[in-house]
Amino acid sequence: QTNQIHLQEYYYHI
Amino acid sequence: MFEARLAQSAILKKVLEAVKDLLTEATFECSDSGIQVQAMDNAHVSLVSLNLRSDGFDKYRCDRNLSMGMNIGTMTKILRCASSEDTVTLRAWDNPDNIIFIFESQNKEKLSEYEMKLINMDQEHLGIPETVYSCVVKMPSQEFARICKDLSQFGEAITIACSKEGIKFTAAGDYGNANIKLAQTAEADKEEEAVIIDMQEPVKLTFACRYLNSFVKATPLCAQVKLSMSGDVPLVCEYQIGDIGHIRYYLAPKIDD
Repeated sequence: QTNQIHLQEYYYHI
Repeated sequence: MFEARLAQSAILKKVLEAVKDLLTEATFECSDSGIQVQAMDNAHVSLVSLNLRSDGFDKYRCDRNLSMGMNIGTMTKILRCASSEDTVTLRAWDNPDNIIFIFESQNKEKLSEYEMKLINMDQEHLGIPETVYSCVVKMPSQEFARICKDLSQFGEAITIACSKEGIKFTAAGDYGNANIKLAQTAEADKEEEAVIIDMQEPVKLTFACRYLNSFVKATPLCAQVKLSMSGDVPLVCEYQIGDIGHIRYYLAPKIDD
């Protein structure tokens, strides 16, 4: 089973 | 005033086809240096970053910076009304409520104008840190598109493993599994047919087919695609857009439970 990670886990809101 | 002209609308038509699956709306940031778009898909799993430099346009004028929210579906419909050889001009006034698309046929006998309402959008900008990637692969874009399409039949995700030997794409599902290996090209007659791997350390990452299959809609823009990967960070999938800019797709990986 794999989970989809969201981009905000890696990149920050600016 | 903002005005940007391309001698052939084909590039813009291809750009729209390359983003319309992922984005319903996006803000086009126009400045002296060119046009930039950064937008995430609704699920916040992938991000599109488009850059069109002002010097790549046949004519470009931007008196003051503009942020124009555009509906991608409507924009795609409008661009589909242009012939590939038509000249396209984008025009907007300062503080615009709408943008005008002007298409002119090669023989200058047909002139079409389409006006599109702009939309107010909440901007959501992500900061993407400079990253040194463990593996950078350049390969024919058509080959990448074919692999994504073929492997999507077997599962919802594709695992990409890159090593010195080459790059391996794997998909596994209930009905079986498939893998495709590409070796680094020893000698390519044509640059665009080459597979080139620049590897610091091996990488193995899994990505959702759905998004990869949206990214490959950019295939008509460039003969080569560049895949940049590092362990446990998003994939960057980049297509050059002629001499005018590039489109980059960022995709967060899938990880095991």
